[in-house]
Amino acid sequence: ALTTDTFNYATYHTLDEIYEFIDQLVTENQHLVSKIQIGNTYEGRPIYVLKFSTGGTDRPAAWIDTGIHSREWVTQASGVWFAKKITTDYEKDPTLKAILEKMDIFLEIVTNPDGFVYTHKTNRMWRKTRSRTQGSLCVGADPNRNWDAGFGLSGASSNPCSDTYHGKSANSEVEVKAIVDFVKTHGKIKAFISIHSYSQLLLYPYGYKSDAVPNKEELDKLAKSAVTALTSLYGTKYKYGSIIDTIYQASGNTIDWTYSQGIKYSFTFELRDTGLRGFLLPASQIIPTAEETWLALLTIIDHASKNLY
Amino acid sequence: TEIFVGHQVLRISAADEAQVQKVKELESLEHLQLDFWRDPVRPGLPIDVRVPFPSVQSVKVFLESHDISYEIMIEDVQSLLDEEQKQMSALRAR
Repeated sequence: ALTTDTFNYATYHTLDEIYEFIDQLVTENQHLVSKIQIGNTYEGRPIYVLKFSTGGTDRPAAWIDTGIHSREWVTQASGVWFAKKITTDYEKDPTLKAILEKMDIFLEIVTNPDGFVYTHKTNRMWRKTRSRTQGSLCVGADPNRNWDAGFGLSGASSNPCSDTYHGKSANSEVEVKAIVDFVKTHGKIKAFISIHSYSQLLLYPYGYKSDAVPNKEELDKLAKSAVTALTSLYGTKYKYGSIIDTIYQASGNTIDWTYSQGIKYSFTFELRDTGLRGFLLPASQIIPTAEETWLALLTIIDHASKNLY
Repeated sequence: TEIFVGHQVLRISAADEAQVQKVKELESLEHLQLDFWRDPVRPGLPIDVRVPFPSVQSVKVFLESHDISYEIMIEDVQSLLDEEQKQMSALRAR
């Protein structure tokens, strides 16, 4: 594509294509978008985050990441669409405009670049990172079991060959550590949304224990509003609730850690599969998926911006 | 490149806790090389599992012998991947 206007959002793209898209978006929108490299992957690829900011320093922020599980291609594709959407809507949509007047938005489109490249070149079903484990022939750890929140408890595997292998230690995966360092250094992230697919869920902490989070009532109400907004577009049905009550026990997951860091509005999505295709969602569903998800994202970030703490 | 010819994705419906446990037993049989897209959690929640071609028969026999109902969610994973690739290649060619 010559510009981000002619980029095809209705198909899946390789890492190189997405990184080119990122550069184009930054070039076209220098007043709003910048690219930050937060680290390098195990195999040495750069890890980029887009920053959307209308100016100012030391501002609160919202974080969105897509594609921590590499095979969930609709998430990276949605991330690309969200990035473009922010640039086209930030002066037109009063809600987004109001958010960006107060807060910055960070968007990590390809959270697990090594895994993503591997899904394109070698194994479309790859989910984990590509790190090596000493003493095992099996490769990678589940980056959504590698965070320092109930690390290694039930809901993750200690077997390096498992798809839910938690890794050698908390933050052992550089892709996770890069976000941890960024979040800690930034210090003012107020909403953190990690996006997966599929099964149509909006989840809040906890995943590693059955206790209710202290803000359960507010998070539940907000999740309900977000799901209502999402469903309003195409009627896609979502369930919401805590991870452990809604799906299963999952220790060491992203949003349990972000919540433990004081980020109250910590959510994770499982995007749509309305056609029994699982991770193999047809590309024709990318834009509808992104469109409906965007409504829910706006609801959450808008709430965070109006209830800064 | 790994190919997935003949791999099927089954959607399993466990009617009660005992059936959920049975599916969990299946999960622990590493030689079957099952890839759970949705894990067995509790009755009523669908369980989706990608079954490599060599394991398809054993898994179906196991489920049927324990009266666990299932449907074939994806008949052949590779054919969907081929479609996906075809579409991406066509786009690049354009």
